Amino acid sequence: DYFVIRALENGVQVFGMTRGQETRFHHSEKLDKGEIMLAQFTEHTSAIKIRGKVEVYTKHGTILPLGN
Amino acid sequence: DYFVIRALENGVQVFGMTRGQETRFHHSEKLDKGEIMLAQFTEHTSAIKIRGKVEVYTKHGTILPLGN
Amino acid sequence: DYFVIRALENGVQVFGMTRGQETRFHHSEKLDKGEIMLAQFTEHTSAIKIRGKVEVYTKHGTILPLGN
Amino acid sequence: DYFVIRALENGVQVFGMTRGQETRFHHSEKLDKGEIMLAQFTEHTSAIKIRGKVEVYTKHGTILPLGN
Amino acid sequence: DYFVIRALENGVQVFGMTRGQETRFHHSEKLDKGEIMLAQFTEHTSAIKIRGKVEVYTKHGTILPLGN
Amino acid sequence: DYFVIRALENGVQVFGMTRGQETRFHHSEKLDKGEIMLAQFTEHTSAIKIRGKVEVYTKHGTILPLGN
Amino acid sequence: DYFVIRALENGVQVFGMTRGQETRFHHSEKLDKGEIMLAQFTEHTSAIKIRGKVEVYTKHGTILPLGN
Amino acid sequence: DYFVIRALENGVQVFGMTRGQETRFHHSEKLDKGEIMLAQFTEHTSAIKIRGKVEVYTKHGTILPLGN
Amino acid sequence: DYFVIRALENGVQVFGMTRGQETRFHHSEKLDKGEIMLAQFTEHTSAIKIRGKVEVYTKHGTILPLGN
Amino acid sequence: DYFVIRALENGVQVFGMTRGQETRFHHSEKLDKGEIMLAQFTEHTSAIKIRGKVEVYTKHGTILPLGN
Amino acid sequence: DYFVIRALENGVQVFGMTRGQETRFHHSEKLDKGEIMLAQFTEHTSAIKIRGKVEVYTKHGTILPLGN
Ligand SMILES: N[C@@H](Cc1c[nH]c2ccccc12)C(=O)O
Ligand SMILES: N[C@@H](Cc1c[nH]c2ccccc12)C(=O)O
Ligand SMILES: N[C@@H](Cc1c[nH]c2ccccc12)C(=O)O
Ligand SMILES: N[C@@H](Cc1c[nH]c2ccccc12)C(=O)O
Ligand SMILES: N[C@@H](Cc1c[nH]c2ccccc12)C(=O)O
Ligand SMILES: N[C@@H](Cc1c[nH]c2ccccc12)C(=O)O
Ligand SMILES: N[C@@H](Cc1c[nH]c2ccccc12)C(=O)O
Ligand SMILES: N[C@@H](Cc1c[nH]c2ccccc12)C(=O)O
Ligand SMILES: N[C@@H](Cc1c[nH]c2ccccc12)C(=O)O
Ligand SMILES: N[C@@H](Cc1c[nH]c2ccccc12)C(=O)O
Ligand SMILES: N[C@@H](Cc1c[nH]c2ccccc12)C(=O)O
Repeated sequence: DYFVIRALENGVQVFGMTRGQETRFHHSEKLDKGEIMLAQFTEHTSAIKIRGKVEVYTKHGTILPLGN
Repeated sequence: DYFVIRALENGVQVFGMTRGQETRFHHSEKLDKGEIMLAQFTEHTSAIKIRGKVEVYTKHGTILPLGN
Repeated sequence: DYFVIRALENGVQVFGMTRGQETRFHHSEKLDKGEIMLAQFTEHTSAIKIRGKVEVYTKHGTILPLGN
Repeated sequence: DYFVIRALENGVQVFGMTRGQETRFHHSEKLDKGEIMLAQFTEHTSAIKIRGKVEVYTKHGTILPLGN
Repeated sequence: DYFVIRALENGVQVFGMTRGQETRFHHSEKLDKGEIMLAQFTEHTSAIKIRGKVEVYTKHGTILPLGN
Repeated sequence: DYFVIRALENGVQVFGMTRGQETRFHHSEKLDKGEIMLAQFTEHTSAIKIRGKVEVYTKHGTILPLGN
Repeated sequence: DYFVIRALENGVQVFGMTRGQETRFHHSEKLDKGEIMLAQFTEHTSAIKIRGKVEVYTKHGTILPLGN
Repeated sequence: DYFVIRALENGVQVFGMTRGQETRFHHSEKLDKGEIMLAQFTEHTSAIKIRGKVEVYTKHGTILPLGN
Repeated sequence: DYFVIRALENGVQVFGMTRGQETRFHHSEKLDKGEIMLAQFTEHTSAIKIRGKVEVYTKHGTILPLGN
Repeated sequence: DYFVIRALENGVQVFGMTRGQETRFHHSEKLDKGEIMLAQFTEHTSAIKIRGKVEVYTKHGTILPLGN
Repeated sequence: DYFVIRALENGVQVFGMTRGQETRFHHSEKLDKGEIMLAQFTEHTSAIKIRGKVEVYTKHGTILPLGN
């Protein structure tokens, strides 16, 4: 399973959250406008949090910015 | 299996509930308006509870706030 | 396999029923109006019973309250 | 595989039937009007019998009460 | 694999037939009008025979009574 | 894999044919009009032959009597 | 994988061909008009040859007699 | 995986080609007009060549004779 | 996975390319007009090259000659 | 799982990000206008970042440049 | 997983890129106009780069030359 994030503004943050009993951020990737990230769920990443204006393409549909 | 939650107001809470004989909260993630969380069911999380105004994208469809 | 329950009134109860020869309640989760629960069938839960006014999103369709 | 039963009257009975050479009832769950049960086929349950007025949501479609 | 039988008259009989070199009835379940049975193929049941007026919901479609 | 046979006349015969190097009949089930048989391919049955007027529901479609 | 053959004339022949380095007929089943045969590919049968006027229902569609 | 060949003229040839480092014909089956062959890819057959006027039913569609 | 090639002119060449660190031709099959080849990817063949005018039926669609 | 990237301008960069506890770039592939890259998620690559004007074809749809 | 490339001009280059920690070209296949290559992702090939005017048929759709 993977998903796709495209930043629609500079300074978007994509946080990888740890798999296991503890839930914390293990990585934060900064994306600038137009940059695209494709990422999987992995042995180390079982949740992701996104801050900033983005489009997210997932198996349950595409999430466009609020007001779109 | 994963699902996607987008907060539509500040202070949304996403609780991870433990897998196993006991059912309790092992983590609570706070989401502010517009923030997006993608999360899996895992070895440690077999149920999730959400408080606050959200959109939830799941394999059984998208759940929009009541009155929408 | 997971399903999604959204409470449409306060005091909704979601009972987890034990897997195995015996069938009894191992957990009861109270949901207030608007709260959403995503839950799997698990090693410990092979049946679920719901009391109260709810929407249930399942692989066999969405169950809306009677009279809807 | 799971299915969903919603009781449309009080006193609905859902019988779990044993898997194996012998076929008998190992559990009977009473549902009152509006109550919903989600249940799997399991190591102990290979057949289910339902008495009373119900809706049943299955992978082969939804079964509504006769005359509906 | 499971299928669903609803009796449309009293005295419907659902026979489970043995898996293996020999083919005989190992169980007969009587259904009265409106009663519903959900049943799997199992380690002990590789064929089923039904007598009486029924609806049968299967992966190959729904079988309604002759003349319907 | 299973299929469904409904007899449209009395005296329909459903023959189970042996799996393996040899091909012979190991069982013959007589069906009278309206009777329904659901049957799997199994460790002992790799082919089936049907004599008489029937409807057969299979994964490749429903076979209705000639002239229908 | 299985397929379904219905004879449209008497004397239809269905040949099972051996799996393995050698290809020869291990069985020939005669079908008379209206008779139906459901058969699998098996450990011993990796090809089938049919002589005579038939309908064949397969996962790649239904083959009707030439000129139909 | 299997496919279906129907000869549209006499003398159609279906060649089975060997699996492995070497590629040669291990079998040639002659089909006369109207004859039908259902065949799998197998441990010994990883390619097939067909000479003559045929219809071929495959998972990628049905191939009709040129000019049809 | 298999695909189907039909030659639309004489002298079409279908090259099997080796699986592994090295990539070279291990087989070349000549097809004349109208001849059809069904072929799998195998332990020895991980790429195929085709010269000449052909139709190719693949899981990603059918490729017709340029200008068609 | 694989995806496809086509550069719509010169100097597009495709970064492979490491799988595991640490997340850093292990490879950067430069694509000029019109060049196409097909790439998988692998044992070493669990996320990809793309800079520059591209089309990306993924299982969740095709991502066209902003303003298209 | 495989994909299909058809060259629309002479001198198209298809580069196989190595699987593993290092990413380099292990093979370059030249295609002339009209030539077709079907290729898999393999133990040795986890990415492919294409230079030149092509059509590419993939599971995420068909990529036609820019301006088409
Ligand atoms: N550490 C948690 C992360 C997580 C996954 N899904 C969640 C849902 C809710 C809260 C936390 C999570 C786990 O692996 O289970
Ligand atoms: N601890 C429970 C959590 C749970 C999952 N699904 C449920 C449904 C109802 C109640 C509790 C649950 C379990 O793993 O089984
Ligand atoms: N303890 C039972 C619970 C159950 C599952 N499905 C059922 C259907 C009917 C009655 C009980 C059940 C079991 O694991 O099998
Ligand atoms: N004990 C039986 C129950 C059963 C399942 N499917 C059936 C169909 C008909 C009659 C009985 C059954 C079994 O496990 O096989
Ligand atoms: N004992 C038989 C029952 C059976 C299954 N499918 C059949 C079809 C025809 C006749 C008998 C059967 C078997 O397990 O194989
Ligand atoms: N004994 C044969 C029965 C069979 C299955 N499919 C067939 C097709 C044709 C003829 C015979 C068969 C076998 O197991 O292979
Ligand atoms: N003995 C052959 C039979 C066969 C299967 N598919 C074929 C296609 C062509 C010719 C022969 C065959 C085999 O198992 O491989
Ligand atoms: N012996 C070859 C046969 C083959 C399969 N697919 C092919 C494609 C092209 C040429 C030959 C082949 C192999 O098993 O791999
Ligand atoms: N020997 C190569 C052949 C190959 C497969 N796919 C390719 C794509 C591009 C170039 C070569 C290839 C391999 O098995 O990996
Ligand atoms: N090293 C990380 C890379 C990664 C994958 N998916 C992610 C999502 C967010 C942040 C980092 C990642 C991992 O394998 O898990
Ligand atoms: N050597 C890399 C090749 C690769 C695959 N997918 C990629 C995406 C981006 C960059 C490189 C790659 C690997 O196997 O992982």
